[in-house]
Amino acid sequence: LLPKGRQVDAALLEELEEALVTSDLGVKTAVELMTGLGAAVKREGLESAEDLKAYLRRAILEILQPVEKPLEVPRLDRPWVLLALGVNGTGKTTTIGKIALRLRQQGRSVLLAAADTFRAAAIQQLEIWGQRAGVEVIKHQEGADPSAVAFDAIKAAQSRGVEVVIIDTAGRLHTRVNLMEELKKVKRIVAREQPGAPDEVLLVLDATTGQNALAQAKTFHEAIGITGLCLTKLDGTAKGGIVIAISREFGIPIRLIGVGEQIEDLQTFRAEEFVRALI
Amino acid sequence: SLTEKLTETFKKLRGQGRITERNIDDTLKEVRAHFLEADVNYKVTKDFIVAVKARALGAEVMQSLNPGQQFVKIVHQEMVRLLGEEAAPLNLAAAPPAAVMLVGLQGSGKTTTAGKLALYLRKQGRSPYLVPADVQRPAAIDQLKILAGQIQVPVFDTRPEQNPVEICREARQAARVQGLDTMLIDTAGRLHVDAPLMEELKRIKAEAKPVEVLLVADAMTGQDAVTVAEAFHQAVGLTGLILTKLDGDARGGAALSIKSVTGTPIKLVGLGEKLEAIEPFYPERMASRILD
Ligand SMILES: Nc1nc2c(ncn2[C@@H]2O[C@H](COP(=O)(O)OP(=O)(O)OP(=O)(O)O)[C@@H](O)[C@H]2O)c(=O)[nH]1
Ligand SMILES: Nc1nc2c(ncn2[C@@H]2O[C@H](COP(=O)(O)OP(=O)(O)OP(=O)(O)O)[C@@H](O)[C@H]2O)c(=O)[nH]1
Ligand SMILES: [Mg+2]
Ligand SMILES: [Mg+2]
Repeated sequence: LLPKGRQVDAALLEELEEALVTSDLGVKTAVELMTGLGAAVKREGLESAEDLKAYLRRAILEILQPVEKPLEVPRLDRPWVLLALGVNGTGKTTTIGKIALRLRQQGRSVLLAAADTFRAAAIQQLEIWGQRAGVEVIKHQEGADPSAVAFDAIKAAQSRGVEVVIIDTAGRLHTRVNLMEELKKVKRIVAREQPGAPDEVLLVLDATTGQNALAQAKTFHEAIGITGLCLTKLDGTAKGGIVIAISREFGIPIRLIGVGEQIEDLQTFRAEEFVRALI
Repeated sequence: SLTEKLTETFKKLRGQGRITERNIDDTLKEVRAHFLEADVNYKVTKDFIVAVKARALGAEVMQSLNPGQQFVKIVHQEMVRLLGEEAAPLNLAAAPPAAVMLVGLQGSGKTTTAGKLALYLRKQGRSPYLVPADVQRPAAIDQLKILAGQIQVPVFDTRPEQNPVEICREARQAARVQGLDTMLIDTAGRLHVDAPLMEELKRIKAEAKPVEVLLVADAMTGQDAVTVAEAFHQAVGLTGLILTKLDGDARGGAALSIKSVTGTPIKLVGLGEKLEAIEPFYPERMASRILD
């Protein structure tokens, strides 16, 4: 949006701040970056729009590079367990289907746990993804205890020697205390049945979400301990800039990004690419 | 809350004598930061600040005995003006079956809202018909059928191999035969930048001839809300907005942005996952929510 070679002036600085804010970085993060930019302009005599953008890219990369930590699924002498969670509609179930296929293509054996026993047709939805990924789904009837489903899936994986268990949970607003307690119980049951598990607690965030994503990350992290993030729907026009504030505050690895509704639309998070798309 | 912050700021300013334009500018910076943190669109916030400043530099504030209170009142009034000054009702005046189309991004709450609308309208004495026109998402048809079953509302028996246009055509026929007066059409979530899917939405609209085209938008949507709403509005002409997941702690600034840029009236809000959790939109409540 800014022509090359344009000189630094107040209008340019405002445009840059606007670019940051409209990418959902949040006003605090944007102001901090712009303050750093202002100091750099004085200190280094930066002159063109391109110089300023390069500075911002570097500053953001400094925050995001440390959290570029792709998901590693080591071979253990027990099932490796991933627990997927997040608020309603972010793309958890779809993302699990994508991860399952990826792991199967890498020659791993995978079992899915349909622990969203609440929402209409959630189990059927995961079953279809299971079929697409070529993996089995452990399920109970709608309304069953999610912890019981997780328990069964772990037991089945242990007895059959399945390498990976991925647990789908119901979307829940982080403000619902009883639902957060339900989630803690699922994690407890998993840890009890499989010491060392869950190996990955993946918070699935929607890239179209604004500042509330920070509150989501904070609440889920404090309640259950998040070990990885997946940012979905980056194939839209939302930039997902809120992950910068989340990274700075919590340092949680960003594992994956969702870039579409098909099973292959999953990519490893790359900080450089993400920053390029941002500025 | 912003109201408290502003009251405090003005208390301090009063202690220092006359209020100056500089004081007003500094105070407006607080308002701006608060709005952006509430996810109100950057440009919308800018325009809002300009409007408030114009009034704040007038006698209304500068010569008031309680400028802080006046300032807060102006901010509140300007917000309610932007949000639409009263709840906008659904307009279902059309030859039965009146069609209502639900559109929006993936995961915003369309299918659940369709179920909620069915229950809501039946409580108002209408006879709703749920139409599953999402043949893309896995188990979407099942999802709406299950919701219909929960509230005993008739639902069109969509076959997965049908396309949305023929579904609407057949469903209208079925609604007429069954004497149902309102068709609630659930469409697949789609990106505003997915040209083929936006074209499909136009074709669905041409067939359904809806009396209401409602954008179902997530209350936690960030700065992108305006881009999305404008694109949907351009493509199919929105007649209303339903803001979902307002039971969370998202401030919902997207509502202000969408309304002020597209003019689309906010008609209803979703306040939970249960089918009872829907109610009319009240601009006063939204204004308080953002100012809090
Ligand atoms: N465009 C796009 N759509 C996505 C992406 N990931 C998921 N979706 C869509 O988002 C919608 C919601 O996905 P789900 O997988 O049902 O989300 P969820 O988090 O499991 O939802 P709940 O279980 O109801 O909380 C579906 O229409 C998906 O196809 C993505 O990366 N890009
Ligand atoms: N807390 C809360 N959750 C809601 C609300 N409305 C919908 N949901 C939840 O949001 C998630 C997504 O709802 P859906 O109805 O599947 O959304 P959709 O727009 O039809 O999704 P796609 O068809 O994939 O685009 C589900 O978990 C719903 O239960 C609401 O007002 N409050
Ligand atoms: Mg799900
Ligand atoms: Mg749907």
